[in-house]
This record gives sequence, C-alpha cells and structure tokens, in this order.
Amino acid sequence: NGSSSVNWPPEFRPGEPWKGYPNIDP
Amino acid sequence: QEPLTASMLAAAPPQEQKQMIGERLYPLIHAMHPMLAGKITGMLLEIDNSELLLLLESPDSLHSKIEEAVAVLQAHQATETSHK
Repeated sequence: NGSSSVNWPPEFRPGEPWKGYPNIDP
Repeated sequence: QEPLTASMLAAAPPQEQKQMIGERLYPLIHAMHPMLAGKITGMLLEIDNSELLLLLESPDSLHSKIEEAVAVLQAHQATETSHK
C-alpha cells in the first residue's frame, strides 16, 4: 500500500535526530 | 569544521554516526537543492557510512550522488501523485 511510502525518504533536519535510522533494540 | 574521519565515526554509536554525517552532508546538499535538502540528505544517509565518508571527501562524486537522489525523489513523487 502507498501509505508506507508517504514518509519516505526519512527527512533529515539539522539539529534534530534523524528518524531514518532503524531503532536497534539494546 | 574539521573533516569527519573514520576514527571519529568509529568512536560514536551507530545512531550518532548517522547524525554526524548528516550534519555535514546537509549544508553541502542545501547549497545545491535548498528545497529538497532534507529529503536528499535523508536518502543519502541510508547509504553505508564508509561510502558516505568518500562522498564527503570528493565533491564530484557527492554532486553526482545528489543528482541521482533528486532523480529518484522526483520519480518517487511522480508515482505518489499518480496513485492519488
């Protein structure tokens, strides 16, 4: 479905943590 | 700003590594594509860190990578609009 691609690519904003990184669980 | 080195990256946790590279990539990309800088940077950050370091060291390959990303982004947006 198209919904997942709507927030691709994960946008980078200076000074904000980049959301694109897959959260590695500890 | 001192150039980013592999050893600096190695000292940082993975999430931090992406952040450090992104903070350096963004201004270079913004100079070429102010409107798409956030998206292009986000796309390039998905590339392997070692390749990203090479891009940071050689402006020519960075430029061609950015143009590639813009083409992919525009194609992606085109399919987005056609789905609607």
